[in-house]
Amino acid sequence: EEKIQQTERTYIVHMDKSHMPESFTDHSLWYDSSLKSVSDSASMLYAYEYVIHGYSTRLTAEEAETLRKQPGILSVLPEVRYELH
Amino acid sequence: TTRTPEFLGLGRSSDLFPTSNSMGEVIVGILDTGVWPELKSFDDSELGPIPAGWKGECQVGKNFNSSSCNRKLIGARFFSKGYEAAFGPIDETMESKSPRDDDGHGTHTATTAAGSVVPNAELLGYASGTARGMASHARVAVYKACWLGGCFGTDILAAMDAAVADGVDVLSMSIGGGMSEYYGDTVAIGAFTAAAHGIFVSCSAGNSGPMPSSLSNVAPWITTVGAGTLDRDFPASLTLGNGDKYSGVTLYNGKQLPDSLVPLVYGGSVSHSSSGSFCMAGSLIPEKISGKIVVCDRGGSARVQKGVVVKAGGGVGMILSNTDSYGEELVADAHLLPSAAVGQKAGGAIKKYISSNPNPTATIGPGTTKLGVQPSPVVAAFSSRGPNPVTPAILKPDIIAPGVNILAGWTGAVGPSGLDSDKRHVNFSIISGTSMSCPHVSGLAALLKAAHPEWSPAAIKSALMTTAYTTYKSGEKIKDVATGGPATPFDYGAGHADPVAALDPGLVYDANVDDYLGFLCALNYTPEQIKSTTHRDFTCHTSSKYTLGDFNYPSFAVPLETALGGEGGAGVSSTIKYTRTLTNVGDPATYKVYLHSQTQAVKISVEPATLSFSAQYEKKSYTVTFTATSKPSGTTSFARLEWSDGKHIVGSPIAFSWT
Repeated sequence: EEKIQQTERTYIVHMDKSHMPESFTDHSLWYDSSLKSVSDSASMLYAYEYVIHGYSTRLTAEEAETLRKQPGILSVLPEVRYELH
Repeated sequence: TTRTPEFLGLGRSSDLFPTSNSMGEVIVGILDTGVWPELKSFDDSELGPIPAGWKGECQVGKNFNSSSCNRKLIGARFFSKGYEAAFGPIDETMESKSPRDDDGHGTHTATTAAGSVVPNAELLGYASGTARGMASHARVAVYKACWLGGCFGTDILAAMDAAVADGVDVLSMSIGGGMSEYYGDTVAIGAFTAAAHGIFVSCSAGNSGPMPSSLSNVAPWITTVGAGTLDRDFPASLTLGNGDKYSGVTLYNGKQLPDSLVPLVYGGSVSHSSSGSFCMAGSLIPEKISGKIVVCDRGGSARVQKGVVVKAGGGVGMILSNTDSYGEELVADAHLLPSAAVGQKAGGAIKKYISSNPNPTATIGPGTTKLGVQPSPVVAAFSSRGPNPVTPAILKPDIIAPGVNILAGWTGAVGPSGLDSDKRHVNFSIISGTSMSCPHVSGLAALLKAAHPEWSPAAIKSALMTTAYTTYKSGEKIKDVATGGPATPFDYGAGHADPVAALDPGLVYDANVDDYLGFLCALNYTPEQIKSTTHRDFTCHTSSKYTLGDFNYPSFAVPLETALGGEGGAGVSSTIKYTRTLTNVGDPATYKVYLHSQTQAVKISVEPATLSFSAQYEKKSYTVTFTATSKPSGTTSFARLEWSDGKHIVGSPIAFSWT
């Protein structure tokens, strides 16, 4: 179980931009801050601007759970693999 | 696409078709495996300057530079960070870290939707003719988010993000993944914002048919496309040692078998493995198949891979037999050995001949291209089916379009079978799937967008759906190849696309962001779930009544309750009212309602029964009342509601489900 907890997966982190603290002048800094609050090593794969506000990253299940509980986080979705039809 | 434009009626002359200039203003985005830009299908000689509002780019990468784009292929990007995060760095000896298509699927879908006109197209001598996309003068922008290892949600979302920012008008996505509520569905989330930006999003329904409730991409702001056949086939004759003849299909064009008969075996009888009947890798005993034709059952592995297994074991030919999952559906493949795919009935007869004869023999003749095959279209067995697994009150799929044995552009990186061992190079290939039907509808949507730039994505979808046909010219209902019987709206949705009729639908069921928000309220979504889905702050009004039945969709799905005690509930009736609003997009006219039902168990009435429109874009509402008696759980039945002014028929399927 511990091993599973430490295995990293990719997540899409959906942020609620209306909850961005005024201390942040740029949403990308807010995204970065939220990510750094749960992981020192994780980096952003993408920052999304139009279809959602948020970013994608690699996290452990524990880190994802911690992130989910933070204010301003709408959802932390595990990445789904799609296939060609 | 050497046949589908004619099959769809695009070969006819009509004043309704948009001009080349207006078509050139429409940009079709394709989210797929990339593009092979050197094909003639991306010739830009008939196109003027790139639309002024275009913000996309031609991303440079391995084997792809800025000159790979032109006035036809106006954008090409790739998204690999999610893929690489999961699988490690891309092996650039295997695939291009660029928009270049190493698979073929993306080039096929892009050229189906909007490829330029290419005379003398063919695959190995089959399906020859002039190939063209459905919107042959529209622009193409390619978003590569699918790689040899699959398509990852983070890359798909990044690609959709870019497509919205770039300014595409249509987004075609022939992919599918897990099923979930809309707030957890990456494609649904991305598609919502795209639709809110006026982008028509079409997605493949999936290839998990004929199993019920097997659909993907079912959000109501997405157009979900199933697959049908066209009136073209590639027959090859099969002769057995007893003189019996059967017809199969093939795209093989190499050295043919001799006219004389060859020993014939069934894969399941020449194997130590339980998977021998499927001719899975390593399952066949070479000594028992060498020099023989092997009968393999469809399923379990890729069809072309079975041919490779037979050939590797020394077999000289293959007969691919459908099992009951596929019925009489014949899908042609560019095999590497003499082959023929046969339906379940012929396959059964051939297997019976083998088991009852001590020395069975057969031969396979060369294949040909046959046009005018009837009946057509028939719903493909593989096409995913309703009911809608996420929201049963929304009927899905929305529509069907050609998706079986489609010829379109291909990559230069792999041969037409898609196998590593296939060293043939072709400009066009023939493949099947709802992946192929989806870009047909995307191209048709582009055509409608060019003809009616002011129409919303929902209006375009409505036009395609309400003008779709459900019967052959004889009046007989469109068939389902999986059963051989008539198909239902759970198989074909509103029916088969008829773009010429869709250009002038008379009336449309329009919908905007507010309608979609109301739909989510009817699903009892929380404000957080609504925001996750729509990217908007919205709280459902407690004073408002939100019902799925009143969501302004061009089709009707009516879930009905079975009275407690099941069949014992006979005589108990329930009444449901649905309200819809029609927008006039034609001349002033008076429409009357017509109802066609196959069940006595539901009484249908419409109020008012006449709608008069005196101006363009005038809106009128009507209410349908369904009064149903109880039926056993699992019972389904169907009806059709049509509005007609004598010139237009605005049709909606109705699906009743007792649960």
